[in-house]
Amino acid sequence: MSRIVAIANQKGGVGKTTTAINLSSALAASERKVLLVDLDPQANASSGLGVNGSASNANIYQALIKDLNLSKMICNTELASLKLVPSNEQLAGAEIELVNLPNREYRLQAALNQVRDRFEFIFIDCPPSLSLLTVNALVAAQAVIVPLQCEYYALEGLGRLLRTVKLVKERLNPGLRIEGILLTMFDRRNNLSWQVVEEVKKHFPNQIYRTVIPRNVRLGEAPSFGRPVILYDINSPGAQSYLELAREFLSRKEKR
Amino acid sequence: MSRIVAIANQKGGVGKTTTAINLSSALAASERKVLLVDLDPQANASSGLGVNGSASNANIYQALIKDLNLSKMICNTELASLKLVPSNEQLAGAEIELVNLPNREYRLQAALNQVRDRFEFIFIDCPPSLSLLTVNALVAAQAVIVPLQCEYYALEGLGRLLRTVKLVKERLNPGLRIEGILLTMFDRRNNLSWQVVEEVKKHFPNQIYRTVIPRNVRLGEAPSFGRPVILYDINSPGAQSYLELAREFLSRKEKR
Ligand SMILES: Nc1ncnc2c1ncn2[C@@H]1O[C@H](COP(=O)(O)OP(=O)(O)OP(=O)(O)O)[C@@H](O)[C@H]1O
Ligand SMILES: Nc1ncnc2c1ncn2[C@@H]1O[C@H](COP(=O)(O)OP(=O)(O)OP(=O)(O)O)[C@@H](O)[C@H]1O
Ligand SMILES: [Mg+2]
Ligand SMILES: [Mg+2]
Repeated sequence: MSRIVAIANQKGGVGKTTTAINLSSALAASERKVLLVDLDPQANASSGLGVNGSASNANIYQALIKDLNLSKMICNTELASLKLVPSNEQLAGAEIELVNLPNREYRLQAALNQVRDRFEFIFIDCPPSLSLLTVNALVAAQAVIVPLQCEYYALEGLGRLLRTVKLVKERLNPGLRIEGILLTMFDRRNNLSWQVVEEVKKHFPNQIYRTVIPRNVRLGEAPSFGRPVILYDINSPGAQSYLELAREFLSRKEKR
Repeated sequence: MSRIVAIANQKGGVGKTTTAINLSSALAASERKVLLVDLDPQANASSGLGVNGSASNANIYQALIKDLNLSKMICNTELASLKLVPSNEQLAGAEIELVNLPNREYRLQAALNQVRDRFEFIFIDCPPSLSLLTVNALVAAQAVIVPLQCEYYALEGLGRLLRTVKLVKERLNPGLRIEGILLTMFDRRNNLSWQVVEEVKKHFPNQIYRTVIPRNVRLGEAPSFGRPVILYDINSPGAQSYLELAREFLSRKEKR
């Protein structure tokens, strides 16, 4: 049975997609079977892996709203053991369409159940909101990774996200827990980054990953070539930090 | 009659709130009467001006969903001629609540009509999505400023945002036009920034602001003190670029 992990934070631009693509790629590079689900209408995880979600009918909207079988929506990436369920613009309307659908919070969970046995890990890239799409991801997942940009607004929003996770755990998904808080875009030359790290260490000492993702321009360049950073520039600090994160992610799994 | 300007982009973390706070502050510093409306449940524009939206019942949710008079929701900031309508977490539920309300796209426009004559400019800080909240802002506004981070995903999302603006113009608000595209977090040391600038200049030569906002850590520090950057560090490149933007914004207004 696979482990389903949501990558969520309602704050925009904190590195959710960058983490979703590069953590799943790093795990796939070590021969683990991984599925990445793009649950954001922006479809950045899709284009970041070189897949155009609009080109065909195979996308998450079809499985979530039209109830088509998710296994038909799975496509290949440049890494043999990394598969993707792409997104496209239609998903933007899903928020309103979901409101009046039966079991509206459990639709992604039901869709993923059809394919769970084929993968060791399933990651879900979430949009920047605490909407029904993100709630679907938190219901389908056993754990949440929270990318946290080393900036003030991102830190300010963390409390709200953790309260929402707790609410989903109490009412919809008792098995949900915080897998870890991942510090991203850390710039050791600037005080603000250090202040945020101190603050998070103080309040969430047990949830914070030891691995910290540095600000590294290669992480921003890789998506324009439709490739994860380990295929774009494996020696870059960005690629090395996500490979380290993958090792830490696996070692945490063993400990449980 | 005031000019109402929405600051929108569904891509997260591109500098919407930073632009909303610092452009409105720069205009208020030159004695223009300005109102900033925080339409994001994250309430970053509120906290970035030192206002706690949850502390009282005076917030945009009350005016938008509960139909209370907007003039009761207006509060002071450190700048005499800058006022704010704060946001709070209740707004996160507004998306679902708006779906079944009458005139759901026109509610913000109706609320703002009550106070338009008191301000020369009204800016609306939008959440990172093309949801009903953002549509409300695009219907209430005469113009849209699009902050664009000098990164690949932000550039990729621009086409979709402009298509949405065109749809709103055709169906809901014929007076809506693009005020300008503002390049943000420009880092002259990195190629990606230059590539994005070239690309935007090529496709949207008439809409792009001459002023480019550089990446400047002072812009990230100011919100942790609840102050706009012109009150935090007026000599910083960040503050100077937003003062320049305010001048360019005013000169564009005269030309029309
Ligand atoms: N560590 C990093 N160093 C440099 N650039 C980064 C890093 N992580 C992400 N980026 C870049 O910063 C931008 C924001 O990251 P990303 O899009 O992954 O965030 P997100 O949380 O998924 O955004 P959204 O809220 O819009 O979904 C992107 O352009 C990305 O390429
Ligand atoms: N020019 C800049 N230089 C350095 N940091 C910046 C700059 N502009 C914004 N920031 C910082 O980058 C982060 C993202 O900016 P901001 O929150 O304004 O974007 P946003 O588009 O409003 O995000 P969201 O999509 O979550 O609403 C913030 O932490 C902000 O302080
Ligand atoms: Mg993303
Ligand atoms: Mg914002």
